[in-house]
Amino acid sequence: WCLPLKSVFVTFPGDVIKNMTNTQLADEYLKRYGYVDVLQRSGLQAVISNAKALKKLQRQLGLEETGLLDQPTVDAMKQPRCGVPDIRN
Amino acid sequence: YKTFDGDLKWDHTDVTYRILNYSPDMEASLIDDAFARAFKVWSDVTPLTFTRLFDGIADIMISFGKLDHGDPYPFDGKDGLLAHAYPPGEGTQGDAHFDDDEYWTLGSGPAIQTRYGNAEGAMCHFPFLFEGTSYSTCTTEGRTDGLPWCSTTADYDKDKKFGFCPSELLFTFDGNSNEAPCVFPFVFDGKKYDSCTTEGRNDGYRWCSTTANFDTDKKYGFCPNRDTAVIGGNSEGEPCHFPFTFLGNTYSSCTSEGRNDGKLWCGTTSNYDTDKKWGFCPDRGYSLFLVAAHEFGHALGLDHSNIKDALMYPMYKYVEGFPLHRDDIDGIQYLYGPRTGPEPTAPQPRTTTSSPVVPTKPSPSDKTTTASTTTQVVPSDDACQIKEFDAITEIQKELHFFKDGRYWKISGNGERKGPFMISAKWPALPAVINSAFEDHLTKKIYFFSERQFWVYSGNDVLGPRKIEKLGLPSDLDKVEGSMQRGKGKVLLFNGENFWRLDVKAQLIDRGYPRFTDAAFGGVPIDSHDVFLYKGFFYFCRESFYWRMNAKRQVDRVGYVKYDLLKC
Repeated sequence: WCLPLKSVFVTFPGDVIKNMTNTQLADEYLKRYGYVDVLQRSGLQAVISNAKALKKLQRQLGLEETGLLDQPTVDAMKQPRCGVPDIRN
Repeated sequence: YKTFDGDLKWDHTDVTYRILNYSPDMEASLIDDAFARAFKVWSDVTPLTFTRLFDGIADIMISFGKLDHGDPYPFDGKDGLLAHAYPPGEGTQGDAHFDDDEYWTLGSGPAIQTRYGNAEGAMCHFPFLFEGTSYSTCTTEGRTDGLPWCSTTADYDKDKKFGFCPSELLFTFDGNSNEAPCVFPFVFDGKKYDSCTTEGRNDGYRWCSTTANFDTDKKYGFCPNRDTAVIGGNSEGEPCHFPFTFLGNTYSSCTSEGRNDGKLWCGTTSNYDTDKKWGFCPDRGYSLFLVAAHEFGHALGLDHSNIKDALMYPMYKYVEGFPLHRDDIDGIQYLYGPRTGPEPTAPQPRTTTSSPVVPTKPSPSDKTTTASTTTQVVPSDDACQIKEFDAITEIQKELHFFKDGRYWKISGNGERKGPFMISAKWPALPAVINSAFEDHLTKKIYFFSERQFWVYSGNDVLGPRKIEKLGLPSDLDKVEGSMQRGKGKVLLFNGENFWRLDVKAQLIDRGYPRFTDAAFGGVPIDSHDVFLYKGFFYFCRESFYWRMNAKRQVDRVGYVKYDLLKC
């Protein structure tokens, strides 16, 4: 049994690869779906700490509310979904 | 469940929708059906009804787009964000947008509806056997014309059931060519093209010319994706090229080599290493029906739910069968209440074989007009209150609707004018006419009422004369419809039969009558109006019309009052 071939990873032109780190993925996801930078009713820009925002996301998705960027949360963020934000200002 | 702030909802229950464009991933009829089923999910549990419009502004405007598609919320390429919709309201509110960088299917792999062949539009069956070989995609094997085909059963060698697969050589969609196939090569911007192209567009859709020269003819259509078409990459819609070379190795099927995300891809030319042309291979795809049912939930006023099994949960999950969870039903009934009363069903027409089912839910206003037709109808000033017209026909490029001594006109730009008095323009005519047509050669207008007919040439009139004079049977009680066919011929309809009139000879041709359903399969055989309009044949029965294209295919069933009368 030969050693598994060392796969060569190439960059495909036009690939919308989301080569983001999990933290970048989380930042973009929390913003796009309304969990952070939620404008308070009074109009003040409120930056909710990511831990609190993560807990909100985990509650919305029925995950354990750890407030951490754990694997189940990262996997959930990679799932295909509807583009309508979960939280609206 | 959650509703939008202020419980945004429609202030009426007869909601309208319109499909603005199609995805190249599936036949238009499959997309139509997926959207209709997605609406039915909600109308099954509420008093809501959904009527499809083909023109004008509808409550819910549905469209496909990619990346930046014209609103402030761009899509993101394949996977990730699939679609979005806006809560009820004016303008963009209530609209639904679908990301066309996704692979839209019925949720379990390529949904390939066939055309022509001998399987009457059945879906491809994958895999299938042909000459002992198993195929999991459409193939051009066994043919010399390069048209991809498939078997609609598991074993073509035994059953011999086949149909043709979507391909730009067979038809195009949208555009301005009535589905005519591509012409290769064609000239665009002085350059010659041998295949579909995205050149000249910034939305990434593949198109082609349907004549040899787009620059002079300006006739075009969009190319349907073949079932082997790649998704995303830098060759969206191009078919895989097997075999292809990658890093010096030869591949005869899709591979995940070279990627760390395990996604299957292929080259769309014979050599990836030199051409760098590629795309993702078709996977199970996303169920357009399920995603649409979710998005229409938003368009009706529902926000996201946090119940994992609810349809309104934000994540996509493929489920068979009825997709609503109790939570979804509670949410939508909080806004609109439960469905009341039995399902109103439209009168089922006595039609010929395989005609599309008529819309089964006339809107409440139709019910009132149904009631009114059982009593003596006082001629209404409002054409939109009339359920059934005496006659409909195109005169001097305007569609005319005749009823009880009055008529209305729809101009080319959809503006409705009237009512006008028939007697003011054509004083010799009775109040009720059964049919009319304008002879394209002489511009004379023929009117039929019971057993008589009149011929107007400007203000001069000939008649009334008996329809027997034309060679029609002496016991024929009336002519219900008429349709110009080529130069100097007109088809005259009555129920199951039609005759061909030679206008010049003023006589019915030999060999008639013929059966309507033999020549126009799929339309009602008791239409009370038949006419030609903008190159299509229209057969009307009560509030509905069946539209047939030049290929004698019924390509549309709709409401006379919305689509033709522009109510």
